[in-house]
Amino acid sequence: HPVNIPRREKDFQGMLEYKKEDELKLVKNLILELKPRGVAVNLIPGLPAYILFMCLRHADYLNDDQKVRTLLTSTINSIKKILKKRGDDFETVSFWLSNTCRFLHCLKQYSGDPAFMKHNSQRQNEHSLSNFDLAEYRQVISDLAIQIYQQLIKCMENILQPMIVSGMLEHETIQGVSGVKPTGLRKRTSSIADEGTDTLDSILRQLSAFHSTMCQHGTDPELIKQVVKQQFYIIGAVTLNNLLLRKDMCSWSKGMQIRYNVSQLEEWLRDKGLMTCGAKETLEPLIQAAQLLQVKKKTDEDAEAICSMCLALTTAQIVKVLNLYTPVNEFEERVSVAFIRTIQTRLRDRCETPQLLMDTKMIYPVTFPFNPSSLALETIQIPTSLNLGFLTRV
Amino acid sequence: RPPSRPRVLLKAPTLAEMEEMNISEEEESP
Repeated sequence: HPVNIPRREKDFQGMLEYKKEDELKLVKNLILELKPRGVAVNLIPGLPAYILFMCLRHADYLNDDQKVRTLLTSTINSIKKILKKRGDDFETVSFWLSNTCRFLHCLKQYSGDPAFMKHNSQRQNEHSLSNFDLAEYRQVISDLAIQIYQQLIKCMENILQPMIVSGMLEHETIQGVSGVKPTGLRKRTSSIADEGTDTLDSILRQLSAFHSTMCQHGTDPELIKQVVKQQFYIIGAVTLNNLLLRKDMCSWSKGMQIRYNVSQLEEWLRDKGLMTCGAKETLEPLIQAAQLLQVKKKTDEDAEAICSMCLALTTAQIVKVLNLYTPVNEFEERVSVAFIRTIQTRLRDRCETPQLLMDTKMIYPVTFPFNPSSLALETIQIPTSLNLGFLTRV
Repeated sequence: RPPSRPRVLLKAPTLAEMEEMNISEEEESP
């Protein structure tokens, strides 16, 4: 009577064998029907990518180019399909962005190209693909990752954008600074119940939620940095654009509030170890606009100081802020026409577009720096919850 | 075990072409 003795890990080759007719079941269970919020929460980060790659390794081992091609095509199409269906769900998009990147890294790490093998163990090198060069497929998967990244940004923007004006401009957290409301301004009433209720804290909580989801999914740290930089760009651009359109936002006290909010955003970056990701720099136009609200705006020296300070703002933006500037109390005055003329004259020779509003839809180009994994493929076990019992560890 | 012969380059369609290929997963049962 045969006894089922489990094989030792060292006996596995880090491949998963599957029948051609099970390919559909594989992508269905692993991609189309996997719920990032349910089963996937307890998976090791990137597990779907490793599983797909281990299946691919087996097809490569069989030297079956057709099997390799159809697996890659089904994988890519299934990822596209799930993103079409659930593309507005940040968790789903983040999950497949990180898995697509992991799959791409695996294709490089095990390609046999010495450039990608520097950090591999001896055993990992033995697991390189043996028959096929998938460089062209790597390009396709990299294109797919770019598409998913853009979708992630859109998804994040849809959640974040409605919070920005309220949290960054309208809501006041510094008590006593604007005790005196700018003259002639009335508080805007909100037409939608939720409007105006977001605070800087809700923005920070949302940023933390995005960040923690991406970390849970094992997103590459370099990719997280790019997402955060893009988030900060959107926050800065939307805030500045609204400031440029609203007189009630152009006061000394709003300048104070914005600077405080920016410092809180910086604090968030520091807390997450993201100070060097370029996110803070994207806020520079907003920071300068806030400073512009607070500096003296009277003498020629003031004009000179403003021109040398506001290098991240266009002339149109500087002039607009000065025109909109509204004194908060009787000790202040409106900015004189003569002063604005002086500024315009000084900035005449600047080479720039006459751009007033920032492009809130701009997306920085994304890159996916190679990030090999030390995980040994032969140790990977497939949880029964994935319903992939038809795969055989080889 | 590194292979003794060079790997065969698999030509890949573009992402858009791939979508038009109407691969099996499109035929999944409801």
